[in-house]
Amino acid sequence: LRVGWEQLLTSVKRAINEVENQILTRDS
Amino acid sequence: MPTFHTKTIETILEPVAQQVSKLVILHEEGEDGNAMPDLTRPVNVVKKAVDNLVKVGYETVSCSEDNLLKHDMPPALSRVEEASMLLVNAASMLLDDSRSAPARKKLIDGSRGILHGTSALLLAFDESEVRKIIRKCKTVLEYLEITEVISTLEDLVKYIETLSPNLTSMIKSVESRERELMHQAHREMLLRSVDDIRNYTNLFVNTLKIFVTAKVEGQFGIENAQHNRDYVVKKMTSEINEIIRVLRLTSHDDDDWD
Repeated sequence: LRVGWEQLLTSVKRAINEVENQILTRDS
Repeated sequence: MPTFHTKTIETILEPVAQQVSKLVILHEEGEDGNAMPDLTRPVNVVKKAVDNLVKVGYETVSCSEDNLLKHDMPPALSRVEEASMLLVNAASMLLDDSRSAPARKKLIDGSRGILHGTSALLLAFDESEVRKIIRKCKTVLEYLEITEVISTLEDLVKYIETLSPNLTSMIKSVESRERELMHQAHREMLLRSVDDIRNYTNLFVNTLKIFVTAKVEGQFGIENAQHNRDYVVKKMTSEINEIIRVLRLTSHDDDDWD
């Protein structure tokens, strides 16, 4: 379970960074 | 499991969605009653990432000229921010009681909230991208509407010079969108329409030339030339309208998170 939550939070962090990247690279 | 309508959204959210589902199942089956680890560090890492995202998001809202995007983004950003606070609270509660059921519930709600919020953000961006492609389609439609005013070869040359880059840009954008979509039937519809437009383009230029030449030289058959020109314009217009219809279909599909 410990591994499960830590993996989830790592995935969440990665997803948030990718969303941020999408926002930054979006052409206006 | 939720489904995603573009490959980009799937790539970003699928890993989170899968892991949230697994943990929700464990939680619901009461198999997570063991002591929880200290999650302060990973939760703080998430919070920092969320804070950055929210900052970038609001900067984008203030700079964007897309009113729908400006409207859709703030609620999604708030949702992500609130969800991140749930995770922070949960981690803090677990420090006091590593078996706390409310803390585990907050962890799950926080993770789900981030999933929903980031999904809403990505959808808002995706819809904004779709609106850009539709604007390109409408520009081409406007050009097609004015074919009847072309009556000299000089007009024709200018017209083709202006139409071509717009048509190429529209086709490129639609093809790129087609590659992004998960929905096979929608992909095929877009491809078919783009193929048809490509095929009609040469015919379109030829029928325009024939019509203008007939008109300039006062040749017999002008009515027939006009009929052919109008027929091709009608076909191209209809395919572009079909593209717009399919693009709009895909932007709201498959939103079955709950």
